Amino acid sequence: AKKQTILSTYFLKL
Amino acid sequence: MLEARLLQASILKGIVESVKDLVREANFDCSDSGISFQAMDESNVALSSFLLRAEGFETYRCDRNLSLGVRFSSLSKILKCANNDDIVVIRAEDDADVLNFVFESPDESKISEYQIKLLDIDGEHLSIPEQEFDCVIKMSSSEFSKLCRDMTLLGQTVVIDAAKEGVKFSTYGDIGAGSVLYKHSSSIDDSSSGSGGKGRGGSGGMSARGCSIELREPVSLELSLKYLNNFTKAAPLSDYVVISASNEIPVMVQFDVGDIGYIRYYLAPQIKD
Repeated sequence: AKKQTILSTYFLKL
Repeated sequence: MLEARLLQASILKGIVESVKDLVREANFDCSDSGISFQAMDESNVALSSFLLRAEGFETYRCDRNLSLGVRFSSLSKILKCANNDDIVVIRAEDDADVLNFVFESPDESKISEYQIKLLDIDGEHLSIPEQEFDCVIKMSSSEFSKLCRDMTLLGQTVVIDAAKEGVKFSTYGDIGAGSVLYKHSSSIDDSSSGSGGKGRGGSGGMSARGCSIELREPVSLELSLKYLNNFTKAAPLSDYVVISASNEIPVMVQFDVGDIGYIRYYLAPQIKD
């Protein structure tokens, strides 16, 4: 099964 | 204060329409270099951003940096009052709580003024590194819209497989499966000086279904079609879309908006649980 990831996994929050 | 004069209301209308279903409200960051925006959707899966460069406006003045909090549904309503070929003047005083719009008909026979209330928004910015992608796909934006629509008839996600032979988009669902393979064609680059048509109906004939692919490494990425379909709302603004992808990082989908700037979306991939 595939899981939807979220952007903050990849990009730093400022 | 900010005062920016844009010759075509259709550009601003198009930008707002292509973001408003993904983002409810956000700050417009205005500086002497232009107007930019970045915001995620509520589920933090997709990020929408745009840049309108100061040089792209007929006149542009921004004395100091302003962060203008707008609700997209309000902005969309106001911009519906403008005709596509109206000239738009956007104006905000420093520390103002309203954003003013003037719409002028091209023959100057009609001038409309509207304003919307500004919001205080604690915007959360993401730092997105400038990155080299392993695969850069360029195709006509109307072809991309059709592709996403077609895939959605069958499934909820699309797998993008980019390899030497070309790039394959595939999906599956309850009723079956489907895939579309695009082979690299260089002709897409030839028509940028062609008709200048905006999206619909393709541009310049032969390259309407062409697809240019630059590949450094094979890429395989699974993405939600719901979001990709949302991104295609920017297709009327641009003849072409550029999809930049690497394995296991968010894909970047960019529509250039004439000479003035771009709309850029990022979408987090689906990965094995």
